[in-house]
Formats: sequence, C-alpha cells, structure tokens
Amino acid sequence: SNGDASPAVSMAELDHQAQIISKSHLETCQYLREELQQMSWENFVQDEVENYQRKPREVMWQLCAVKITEAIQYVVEFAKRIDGFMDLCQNDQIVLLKAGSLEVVFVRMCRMFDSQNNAVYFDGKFAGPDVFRALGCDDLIASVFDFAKSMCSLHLSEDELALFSAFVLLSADRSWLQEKLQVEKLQQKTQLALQHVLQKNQREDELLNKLRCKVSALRSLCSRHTEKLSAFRAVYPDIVGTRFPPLYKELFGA
Amino acid sequence: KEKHKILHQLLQNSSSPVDL
Repeated sequence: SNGDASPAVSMAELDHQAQIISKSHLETCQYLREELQQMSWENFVQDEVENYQRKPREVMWQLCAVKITEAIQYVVEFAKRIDGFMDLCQNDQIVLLKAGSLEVVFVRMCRMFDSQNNAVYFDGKFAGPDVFRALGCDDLIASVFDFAKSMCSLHLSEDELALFSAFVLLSADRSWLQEKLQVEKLQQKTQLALQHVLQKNQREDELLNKLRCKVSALRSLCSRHTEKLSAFRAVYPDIVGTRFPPLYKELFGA
Repeated sequence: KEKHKILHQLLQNSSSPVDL
C-alpha cells in the first residue's frame, strides 16, 4: 500500500482482478484474434482508396462517426464488466465513459493495425491514412496512425492490453467525478494488477512508464478529435444534428 | 439524465456483445 487511495490487496486478489478484466476484454473486443487472422490483412486497392477520397467530406465524417460509435458500444460493455465499475455512482460511470471510451478505442486499435503497411482495419479491409483524406484532418489521422504504430511496437499481450484499457478508463483525474476516491481505489487496484501481470509475463520494468506516457498521448488525440469535430460542426451543423449517431453526439457534445 | 439518455440505457441494459 502506498498512499491514501491505495488499497491493501493480496496477490490472489490481483490475479482475480486481472482475470476478470482480461475476460471482459476478450468478451467485448469486437473482433477476436482468430477473426482478425481470417481477414487475411487485405488492403484497399488504389481504386477503392480513390473512391473514399472522392466522398464528400460530410459523408466520410458520418461513416467514421458510425464506426467509432460501434467500437464505443463494445467499450461500454467492457466497462460494465469491470469489477467495481457498476458500483460507482451513475454520474461517475458516465463521466468516465464520456472521457475515456474513445481513448480505449484508440488503445484497442493496435489489435487491428498492420504496422508493416501502416494500415488499420476499417470498413472491411485494411486502410492507410490516405483513405481518410476526405475528412480534412490529415494531421489528426497521421497522429492516430503513429499512436497505433507505437502501441504495436510494445507487443502487449491480450491481458496486458485489457488491463491497460481498464486503467485508462478508470482515470481518477477526470473532471466532474462525484466520488473521486472510489475511482482512485479502483484505478490503483487496476494498476497493481497491471504491474502484477507485467511482472508475471517477465516484461521489462520500464514498460509501465512507457504505458504511462501513452496516457497523455491519448488525451491529446481525444482533445484534437473534439477540436476537429467542432470545426466540422461549425460548417455542417445540420449533418451532425440529423445524420450522426445519437451516442456519438452524447459523448462528444455535438 | 436526459442529456445522456443513450449512455444510461446502455449502462442499464444487460446486453451481450452478440446483441450489439
């Protein structure tokens, strides 16, 4: 135990927490490893890339909003299955999901990312950054791809990825939390479980620090997403209002 | 609550990934 919020937990408890979170992750990760392997890593051909590039900006934004929303629904389900999450007050469940669900989508993206070809699984095939040109935010897309590439380079196992996702989601420093201490306890326990798993998997000591650095990268990506959405909404208010998924609008204040 | 209607629903549903 180190610090007020840090609970005294046994190894058995950490094992249990790690197992529950890994199980929740596998049950809710949208695509299983086996399914991803069967996708044969097929890339979009040039004609298909150009087809995406010719789409009107608002159509491509809508398509991406739908894909993000689908992925987020699985993250909500993941959160619900984390031991202790549903014991938090509903305000805090919502605060954590509003702030963290897209971050977890970015973390999970490394499972569907082909580092060699710099391509992500999107709309049925693997897409490079050029597929998203019509969105009009090349800088953000490049940063998202760089993030996925750097996550892949850590070669996290599924259980490590699961615990890191839970750690991100349970961030106790989000604004508007009502029972901050409860969230802190849960995040501390998750961090201890992550450390425990890293030690068990004989990972290098600095991996936890590398993962902590990813937290600030994730925040930056998400705030830039919000900025890009605001800029888009300023030009196409009706498109956002009528064609974007309601959950996306709830989460990102559109 | 009205502002986060869908999130409330998702949190209260006993959905499985198969249903999503």
